[in-house]
Amino acid sequence: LNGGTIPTAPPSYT
Amino acid sequence: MAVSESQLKKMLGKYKYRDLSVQETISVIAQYKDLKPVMDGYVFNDGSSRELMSLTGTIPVSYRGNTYNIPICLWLLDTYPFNPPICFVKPTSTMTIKTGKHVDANGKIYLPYLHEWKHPQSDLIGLIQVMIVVFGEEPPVFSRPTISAAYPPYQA
Repeated sequence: LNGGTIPTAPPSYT
Repeated sequence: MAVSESQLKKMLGKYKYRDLSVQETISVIAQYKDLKPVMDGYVFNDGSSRELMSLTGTIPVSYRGNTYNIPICLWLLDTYPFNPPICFVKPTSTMTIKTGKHVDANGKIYLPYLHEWKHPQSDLIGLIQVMIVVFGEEPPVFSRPTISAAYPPYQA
């Protein structure tokens, strides 16, 4: 099975 | 370990162009190791559903000097590759969708590449490359503000 990279997103913007 | 060709042939057994779909899937998961093929029920707008394969996982997107693993889901219709995949961004509970030109509130992805899809010029690798470029300019998801940011500590 794929290790499953943790999804990430850019920091919230204002 | 990666899914084998024979497993994919079984998964895609009902696809009209099974071998084309299998070959493309193999090249995608070889190149983008965080995407994996998953069979699941896809519900269409008219309420009907069908067992379809999606490529689900993350793609690496570079934005302002950092690389993020953007979660996506690419559904392959059983007429693939003669119809484009149906593509979504899949925010986790800590993310929020940033709607825009390329993403709606449901996370559905709209791109000229999909609109102008034509086999064999268009394929999944090309699509993912376009997504990486487009999302690098305008990410489809952002992290939700943390509680501490939304409610600054009380100043005595």
